[in-house]
Amino acid sequence: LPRILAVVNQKGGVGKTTTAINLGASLAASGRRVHLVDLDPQGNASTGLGSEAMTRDHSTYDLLLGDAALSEASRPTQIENLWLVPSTSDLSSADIDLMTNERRTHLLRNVLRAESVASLGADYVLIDCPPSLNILTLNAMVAADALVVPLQAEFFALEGLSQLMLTLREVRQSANPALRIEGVVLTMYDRRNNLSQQVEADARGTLGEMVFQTVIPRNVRLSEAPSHALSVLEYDPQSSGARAYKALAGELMAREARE
Amino acid sequence: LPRILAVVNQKGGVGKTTTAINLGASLAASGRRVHLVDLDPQGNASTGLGSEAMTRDHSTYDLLLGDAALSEASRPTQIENLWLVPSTSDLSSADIDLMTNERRTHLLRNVLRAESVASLGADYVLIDCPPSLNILTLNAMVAADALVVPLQAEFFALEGLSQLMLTLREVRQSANPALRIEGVVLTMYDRRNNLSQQVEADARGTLGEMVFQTVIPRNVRLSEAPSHALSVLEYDPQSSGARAYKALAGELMAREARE
Ligand SMILES: Nc1ncnc2c1ncn2[C@@H]1O[C@H](COP(=O)(O)OP(=O)(O)OP(=O)(O)O)[C@@H](O)[C@H]1O
Ligand SMILES: Nc1ncnc2c1ncn2[C@@H]1O[C@H](COP(=O)(O)OP(=O)(O)OP(=O)(O)O)[C@@H](O)[C@H]1O
Ligand SMILES: [Mg+2]
Ligand SMILES: [Mg+2]
Repeated sequence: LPRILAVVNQKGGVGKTTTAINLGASLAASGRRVHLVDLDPQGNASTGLGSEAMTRDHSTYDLLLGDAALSEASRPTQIENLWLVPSTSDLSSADIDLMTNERRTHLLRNVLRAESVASLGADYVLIDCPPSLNILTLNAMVAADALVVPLQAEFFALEGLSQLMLTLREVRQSANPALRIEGVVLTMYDRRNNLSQQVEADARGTLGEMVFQTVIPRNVRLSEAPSHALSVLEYDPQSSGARAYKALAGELMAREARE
Repeated sequence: LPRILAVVNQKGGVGKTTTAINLGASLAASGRRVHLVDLDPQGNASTGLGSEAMTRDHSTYDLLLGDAALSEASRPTQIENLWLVPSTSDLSSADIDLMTNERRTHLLRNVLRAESVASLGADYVLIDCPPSLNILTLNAMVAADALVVPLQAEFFALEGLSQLMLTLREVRQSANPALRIEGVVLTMYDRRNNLSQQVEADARGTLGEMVFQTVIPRNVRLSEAPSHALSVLEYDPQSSGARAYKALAGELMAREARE
């Protein structure tokens, strides 16, 4: 079965989607088979990988409703070894639509851990989450083996970390005791400014080894790439952003090898 | 009665809170009496203005439930002419808590347009919204006279604008026909990179006069200020960020004078 990683942080604009796309593309470039699940109704990961909103027949909403298996909903992207289950704006009403469903936090887990998934030969499932600790992010946290937490090197993002840790603990106590943190990755790091360094010192001080050694620098190539429906690895492979995400993938695979 | 402005954009991290705080502080510095309403369960505006989570007796949740009037919930900040109704994490369950309430999209409107508000002598109410078109943002859009839309000069943010415009139209057709756009303000603008310029050209091309002339530059002082519980005007009044928000306030007041 694939290793299921949820990319989570309820703070907006901290690099969840950029990490889901580029960590996914980096793992794929190393020969791993990666399925990216876009759980954000805003569908940035889908758009950033060139998935046109009109042509998406099966979506992550169908996964949640149990109307499609992963093998039916996941389709190839232009990146070798990278598949995508695209988002739909229907997801924005998920909290209310799923309210009366007793298993509403386990819907994605049921799909991603179904026996049929084994035949896909997938190595990783990466779930991109919206900026909210709502039913969608809860589904991702209940489904996942581990969390990848992008931490923007700025004040408001650091403040939000404790809320995320509380939610992690709740999910471990109620629904997914095996859930752990794969790692916290500092994003949009700007070496020239003091605030980045302070947030890094703070994060490493409180979270220690949980923080990846790899730091993702602020690099305009990362924000340009999705406008061409490319990962940064294809858009500008020599950029600091591309090299950082390749290093992150390497560090992540090394960590898992040690387990 | 005060002019009610909602700071909205469902995309995360585009500068809603930074705009709410610093536009609010700039209007206050010009002698306007401003009440900032923090409608985001993550409470960044509240934290950024030094409001301690423990000491918040009345919150925006009490406003929504009709348990407090604006005069009861709004308290002074360390900034002259700037008051705050702080957030609470209870807001995160608002979609579900308010589901059976027939007036659930009008709750904030009822409070902010109540007769008793006139006695406050407020010139502006600024509402900081979460990164979602959920019941909280809908309440803000139904309550508001106009929207201030921060538009981060990047691809994903530009993509999200059409979704916001659709929601604006729906709200105008169903609940608040007088709702208009005060203006779209380009944020985190980086003159050195092409993407900023392209997004600006795109925005001005499609939205014309709706886009403020004032552009908020990327300036680290804006991200440092909240860690000191200060607006950028107090933290570094000569910074490009402070000057830009003062210019934005001036442009906004000039626009309203012409109406
Ligand atoms: N390291 C980086 N350098 C420069 N720009 C970046 C970097 N990482 C992300 N960005 C850009 O910053 C913006 C926010 O990133 P992104 O959309 O990935 O965050 P997010 O957490 O997924 O946001 P949301 O909460 O809205 O889903 C995007 O425009 C993205 O292209
Ligand atoms: N012009 C700017 N220059 C530099 N940093 C900025 C600027 N504007 C905002 N920031 C920083 O960028 C981050 C995102 O901004 P902010 O929190 O205001 O966005 P938001 O839209 O309110 O996010 P959310 O969707 O999570 O509520 C914050 O850390 C903020 O301090
Ligand atoms: Mg995203
Ligand atoms: Mg905010």
